[in-house]
Amino acid sequence: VPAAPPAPLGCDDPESQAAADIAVNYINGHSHHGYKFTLNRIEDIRVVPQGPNKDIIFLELDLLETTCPILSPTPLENCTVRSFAEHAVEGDCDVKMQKVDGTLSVLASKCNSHADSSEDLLKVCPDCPLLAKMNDTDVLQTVSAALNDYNSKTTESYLRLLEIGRAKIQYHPGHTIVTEFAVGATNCSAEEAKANVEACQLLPKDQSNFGFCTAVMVKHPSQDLRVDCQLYGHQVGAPDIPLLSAHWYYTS
Amino acid sequence: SVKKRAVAEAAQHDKVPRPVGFVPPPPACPGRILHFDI
Repeated sequence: VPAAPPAPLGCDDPESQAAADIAVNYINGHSHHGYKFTLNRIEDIRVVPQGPNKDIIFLELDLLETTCPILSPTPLENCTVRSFAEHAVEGDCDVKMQKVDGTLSVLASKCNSHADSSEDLLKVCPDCPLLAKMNDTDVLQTVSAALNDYNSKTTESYLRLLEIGRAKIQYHPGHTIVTEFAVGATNCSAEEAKANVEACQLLPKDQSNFGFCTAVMVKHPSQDLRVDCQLYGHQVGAPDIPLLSAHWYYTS
Repeated sequence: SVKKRAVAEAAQHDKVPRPVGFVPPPPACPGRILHFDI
């Protein structure tokens, strides 16, 4: 009598969890923009046997954005999940994997991310600032002013903008813009950049040094700008990041 | 002659009575939420 087919995998089974962990690491490892994502829920899992010791596995995953930029060397388990009140971002991913002789690997993945709906957030937290559009004039001005301010004061390498990660604008009680953006060190010192900024290019891949800045610009009741940048130092295996010209920004 | 019992009747008798307090297993999917639902 042929052996009974194995019971279908449940979404909370250890094997499903192991497959999801591999899929999430693959997704973060193949993304160059925005932030790292972490598993929030396994929506579905389907196993299609392909013969002895070979299965194809289809996973549907719900992910949540963390506060770690994608280029940060921080291990995912140390990354804080973006809270609901910070206007969370969800990722929906479909992943195709295979298990051959017990070894799991990813064949393909497709993800879409979207911020939580403003209505849902304001329903729970009426005063929480919402994510702003990346091409908002306030946002672009804040990023530009913050990076210029940082470069005018640093004694280190001149930094170039890679992408804006996120931005929020608060209109009450004052008019405040908070932005987060990724930067890369260039082959110029800040002093050299004053003479010929066009010559300042991102460091080549084998010397690349990426980092991340947060800036807070208060426009009302009084003008104030604070910017903080952290460079990660050179990371072996850092991805090739296209330099964005001044008018072209990626968004998370 | 052997009287063929109606299937429904047989099924009725054969149905295993659920023990009191029987809790059906949780659905296999979707899995539990690890952080929060949005």
